[in-house]
Amino acid sequence: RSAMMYIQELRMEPRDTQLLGCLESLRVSLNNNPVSWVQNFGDEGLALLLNIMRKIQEEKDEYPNMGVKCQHEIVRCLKAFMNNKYGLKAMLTSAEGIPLLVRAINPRVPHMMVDVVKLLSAICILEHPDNLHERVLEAITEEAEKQDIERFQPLLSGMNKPNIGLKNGCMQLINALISQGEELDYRIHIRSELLRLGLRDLLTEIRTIENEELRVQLSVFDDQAEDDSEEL
Amino acid sequence: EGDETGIMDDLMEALQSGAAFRRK
Repeated sequence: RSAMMYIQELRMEPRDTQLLGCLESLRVSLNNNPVSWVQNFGDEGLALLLNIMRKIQEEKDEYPNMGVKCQHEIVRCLKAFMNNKYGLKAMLTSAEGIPLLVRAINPRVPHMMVDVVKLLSAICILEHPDNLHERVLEAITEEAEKQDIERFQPLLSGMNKPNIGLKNGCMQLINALISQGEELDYRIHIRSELLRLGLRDLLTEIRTIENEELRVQLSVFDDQAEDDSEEL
Repeated sequence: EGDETGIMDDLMEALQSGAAFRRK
């Protein structure tokens, strides 16, 4: 199927199984076709995906059954779309892209949250004239204000889930947000805020889990804290 | 220009291995 066929189908605002089928097939196409295909899907395709994502988030009642599955599939499509310079630039140019991803940080849907936090971690560490970690942190802060919760609460809730992949993804995002800060004050502030909110206790428990991926993230967290402590 | 692919895969791998966090 051509990129235009997907655009036409998404324009019709399909629902439920039809939407899910379209998104699954789109994800395969975005992953397996050359960049020129992604370019044909283009800004309009991206805008359609983001628009559907926003509707699913805002009008949960209208997407009662397949909403979560469709939103997760959109996250996978966005990752595939952003896997090249063209798509990445288009996503970062969009004002809605990062805030919508942040809104998909939902500890009640751990398998989707893993993909979302890993995608946001990758965005944070991208070399870019705008400090992207600041844009991610700003979106996290704004979303928490809307929900009237502590801004890192969803990340800590994710780390409290039994899913080891999710604990690992949350640690990656925490490490990415801290490591990208150029100012010592900023890094210490974020770290203290997390520790105060409950990361200290969670880390004690997580250190007992034998998992190589988690071990890497814990050691990054500890090393950075030690370096900053010396610098201070 | 514009054709580089696998960008997110590379970043995710660097995050997972810890290479992304090594001080420059």
